Amino acid sequence: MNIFRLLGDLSHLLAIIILLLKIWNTRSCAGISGKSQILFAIVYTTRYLDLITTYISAYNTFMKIIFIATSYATVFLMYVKFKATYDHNHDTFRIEFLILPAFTLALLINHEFTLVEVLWTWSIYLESVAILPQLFLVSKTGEAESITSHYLFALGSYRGLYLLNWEYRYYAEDHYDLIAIVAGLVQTVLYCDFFYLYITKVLKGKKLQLPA
Amino acid sequence: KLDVQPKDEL
Repeated sequence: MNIFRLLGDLSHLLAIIILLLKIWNTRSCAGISGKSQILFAIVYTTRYLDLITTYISAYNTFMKIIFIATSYATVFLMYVKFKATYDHNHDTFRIEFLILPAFTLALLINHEFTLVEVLWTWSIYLESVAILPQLFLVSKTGEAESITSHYLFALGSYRGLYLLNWEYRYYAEDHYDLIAIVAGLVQTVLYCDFFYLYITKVLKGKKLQLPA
Repeated sequence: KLDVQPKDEL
């Protein structure tokens, strides 16, 4: 565990906490893409199947359980408890266009053609594009609440910090995983436009509003 | 070194 990895995980955890608190405190999930949250639930379910087969560390087990549980909790809040506030008119991204190509790619490019490994690879590919419905929703409405922007910034930073972790591990431990690295790069690049707006607008106290 | 399993990252 190096500092980049730890900061990445904490950033990821922070993003989830921000999102849950935002929904819970405002009793509303307006501006949040349920499609992205469904994708994240699929991502964590398929990635952490090794919870039942392999023990890594208490930290690892704890975080995996938290990520799986909170992803389902978020989906529950959006589609059941606060369903009336869900922005379904704007959340129209077709997630099958992400799920199926990611799965096909996982069947073709993986480290080992076994069920668990293909599902892990699928989760990595799917995570890299899972934020697209959320970014699509923001671009459709043309704006995002500050709290939603903070959520997106923390969530985007997490894989960016993992990139630094992988660079560190490549040199320090001679360890690398090309599938994770390339997908992580794609994931981080997708946030770049948002990062720019976040730094130039939200951090200066302005609302994130896209140019008309 | 490329480890397929186990995965130690999240």
